[in-house]
Amino acid sequence: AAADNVKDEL
Amino acid sequence: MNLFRLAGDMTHLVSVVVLLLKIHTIKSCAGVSLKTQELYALVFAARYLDLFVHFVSLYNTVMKLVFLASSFSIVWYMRKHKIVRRTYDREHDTFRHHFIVLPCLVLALLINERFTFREVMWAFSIYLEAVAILPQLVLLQRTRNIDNLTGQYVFFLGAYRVLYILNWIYRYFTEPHFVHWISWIAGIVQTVLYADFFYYYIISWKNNVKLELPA
Repeated sequence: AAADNVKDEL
Repeated sequence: MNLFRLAGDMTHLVSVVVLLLKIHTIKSCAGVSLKTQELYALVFAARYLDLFVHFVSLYNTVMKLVFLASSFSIVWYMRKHKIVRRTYDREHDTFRHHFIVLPCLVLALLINERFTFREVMWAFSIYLEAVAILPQLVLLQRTRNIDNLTGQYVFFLGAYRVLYILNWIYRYFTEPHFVHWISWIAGIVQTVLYADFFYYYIISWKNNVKLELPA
């Protein structure tokens, strides 16, 4: 789940 | 990247770039809150710390650079440019924005995804963005002038927030365990602030009366 918290939004 | 998010980023880009171009062209920042512009520059500075260490995509990097450059340019114009700075409405733009920054910082220290410097700064930037528009809304209420410069600026920012909520709904249903409580709650709070402004803005526009924002 941590991987999904990659901040890909501005 | 879904359409809602791309449209949201483009609308956000338009709001900042149009404001910068207008200030540059008419050499005036009448009606614009310097406090809000400073808060936005701080939001981008705190959020894009990973600009050079964490490459997501060319689009992501370019947009971060554009947001940083345009928000700091607007602050520079309003503080340093010899002509523009004289048109800054200093005595009405009195929102004590340190009353905003400190609570956001404390909240970020308490509620974050991981207690690391970058994560706390990221959460701080999310909370700060949610309330960064307040000095601008207060200034609009004080000066009663919804001239096109600020009206359009607030409108595009509001549209960007609505599009981002649609983006989160879309991603929630299309990506397994896409969950970002911090962004979602702060984003909803922020959008409510705009909704409130739009409600009074449309009412005042319909009845052709001065905009009356509640205290």
